[in-house]
Amino acid sequence: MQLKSLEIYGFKSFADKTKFFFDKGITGVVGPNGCGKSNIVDAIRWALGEQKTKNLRSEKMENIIFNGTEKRKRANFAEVSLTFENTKNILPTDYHTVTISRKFYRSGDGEYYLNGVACRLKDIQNLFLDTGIGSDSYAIIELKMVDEILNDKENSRRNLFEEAA
Amino acid sequence: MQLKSLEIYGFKSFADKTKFFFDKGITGVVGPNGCGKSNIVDAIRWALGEQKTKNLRSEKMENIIFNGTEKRKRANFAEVSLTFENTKNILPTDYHTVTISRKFYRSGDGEYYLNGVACRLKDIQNLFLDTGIGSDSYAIIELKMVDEILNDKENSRRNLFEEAA
Amino acid sequence: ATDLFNQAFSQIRDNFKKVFQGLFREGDTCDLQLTEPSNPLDSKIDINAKPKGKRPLTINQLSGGEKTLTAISLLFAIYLLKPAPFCIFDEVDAPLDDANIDKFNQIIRQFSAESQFILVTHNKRTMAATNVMYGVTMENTGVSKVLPVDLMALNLADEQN
Amino acid sequence: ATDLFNQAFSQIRDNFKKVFQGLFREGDTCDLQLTEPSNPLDSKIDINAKPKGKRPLTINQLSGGEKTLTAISLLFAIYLLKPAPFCIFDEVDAPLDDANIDKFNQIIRQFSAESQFILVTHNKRTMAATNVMYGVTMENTGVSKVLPVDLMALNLADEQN
Ligand SMILES: Nc1ncnc2c1ncn2[C@@H]1O[C@H](COP(=O)(O)OP(=O)(O)OP(=O)(O)O)[C@@H](O)[C@H]1O
Ligand SMILES: Nc1ncnc2c1ncn2[C@@H]1O[C@H](COP(=O)(O)OP(=O)(O)OP(=O)(O)O)[C@@H](O)[C@H]1O
Ligand SMILES: [Mg+2]
Ligand SMILES: [Mg+2]
Repeated sequence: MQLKSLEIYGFKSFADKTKFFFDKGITGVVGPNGCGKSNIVDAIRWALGEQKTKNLRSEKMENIIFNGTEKRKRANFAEVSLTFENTKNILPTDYHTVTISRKFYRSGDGEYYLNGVACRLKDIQNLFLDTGIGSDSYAIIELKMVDEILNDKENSRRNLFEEAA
Repeated sequence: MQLKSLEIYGFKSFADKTKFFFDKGITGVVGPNGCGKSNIVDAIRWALGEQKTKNLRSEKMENIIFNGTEKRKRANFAEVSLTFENTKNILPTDYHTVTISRKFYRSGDGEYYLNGVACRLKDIQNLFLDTGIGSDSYAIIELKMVDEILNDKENSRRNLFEEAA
Repeated sequence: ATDLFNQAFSQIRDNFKKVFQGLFREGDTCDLQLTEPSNPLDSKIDINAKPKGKRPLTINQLSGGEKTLTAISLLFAIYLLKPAPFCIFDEVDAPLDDANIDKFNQIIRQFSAESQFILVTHNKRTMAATNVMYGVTMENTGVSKVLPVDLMALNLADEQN
Repeated sequence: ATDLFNQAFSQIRDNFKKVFQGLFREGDTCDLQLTEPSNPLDSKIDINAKPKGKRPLTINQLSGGEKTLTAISLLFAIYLLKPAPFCIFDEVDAPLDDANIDKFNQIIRQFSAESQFILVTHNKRTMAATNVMYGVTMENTGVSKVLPVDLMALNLADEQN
């Protein structure tokens, strides 16, 4: 399975629709403090179905929507789309190209799409269930997670093992 | 008050007696991961009278004594000495040069010296009481402390203010 | 379920030893153990890491960088059991010295044949190890903007500073 | 005691605003507030930090580097009330980008007229800002060894890599 592109719109500091393309190999994400690099990582987690707001560095889900600046009013929704090429048929679907899309409105309503067709959050989560990039993935790593592994906070080591086993 | 020198002997990875000299200005401490830089910071804290082993990254005080390697047997005591020039008479003493020394034996016995004269831990702690470099100093900072300030863990912000007020 | 776990555990343990030796050095050893081997489905998992010549009582006695490298070894050990299609590291290289950053990036280069890697970083050595980069900026607007970054251009700008 | 605390608090608060603006930029604002002003001796202390153009609801919404810079501003604000004879920073520059590392080192240079500073670091920019350096090594022995480092020699070695 290969990640092809990521589109972020209204999610945290990404007020403007922003698209990234990914190739094989190693992609760097660089920039000054506070420019939005970790927000991109949060967006990917969220699109994959993350429901725990503290894993998104937020107190409530509404906080992931662009909350405005002095010159720009806040957005009414956040939307993130991830497109994959289903090489090696890792995803349990017949499609060769898979696009998952997640939208969340300030009202609290959420929408989910699989290749443009409305679906439930559960459908998205199930798609990635055995791939290693589901919730609590051992493949999305920051220093906070390194600490949790070292302190074995809330049996985090156990969780990682069971995720992969 | 100016820090003049630091001598470490048997403290953590400093099995050999090691002396550092300090001048005015900015001193850098550099080296690869695991070489002993943070151990130097721990040694300074300990010499100033730190009693909380978790601030020394240790479970019990005995763990600060060099615990041996495959080629070298463990030490029986740890000893750290700090020498200051009492410029501006910041330290409540008549001496112009002040050397504090702390020694800890594997047996659990501790010794304290002020300019070569045996004293109690309390005497050393009192010496630095109003200088900003006593226990819980706001002048010895690592990322763990930055986190505690940001999370306000155990009212850490309050403690800092009271330390300086 | 117990067998499945024990098999996965023993494989992760072997991977851990291999990766650890690659990230650390010859003579550095490590191990992974169940605190209660008779109760594998509930037991806590212990990590032992022993750089050559040292005798740390627990991993807590290791330095910041050594601990980070140990945790990374474990994550890669788990990854090797079931490689994820992509891995994202957010500034995980921050506590590492230059030599360890190079080792970290070398092992990523190896695994990048199998998976895509996204590395968020401030470190020049890590940047030099990427294939392509995205630069994120914000200026004073509070709105993020992204542009592909030319590695060549970055090097030239760097040497002028 | 209450008056003493309130006076210290108000001074630290002024210092915080000054230092923060020096470490951040024009237009970035911050504040320090007692959650219970009527109960100063027990009240918790709130930190508000607002980089220009942004509207974070709490400091937790700021980035890793922004949070570190905010905490450093507070520590310097407290330091300015009662300057300690020396300050030690252990790899506090790790989450910062190059521009912020320079600002951090500049403010340290200012304060170094008053106090000695000891900076443990892996960062070349920070190293370049020091007056003298001690290099610590361990090789395979598990025993730390220290040598003064010639900054000149370090630069030459660096350019060869
Ligand atoms: N809902 C939101 N609306 C607008 N801006 C937001 C929102 N949530 C977070 N931000 C802003 O995004 C910025 C943080 O971005 P991010 O954490 O991605 O930075 P970063 O590039 O990872 O920086 P660093 O290098 O310091 O880790 C913060 O300044 C924060 O104010
Ligand atoms: N009592 C002890 N006896 C011998 N060695 C010890 C003792 N306590 C700690 N050490 C060793 O000291 C080393 C850690 O040193 P330290 O934390 O100072 O490293 P560091 O230079 O700060 O590295 P980093 O850059 O990764 O932060 C560890 O490898 C640890 O095993
Ligand atoms: Mg970040
Ligand atoms: Mg350290």
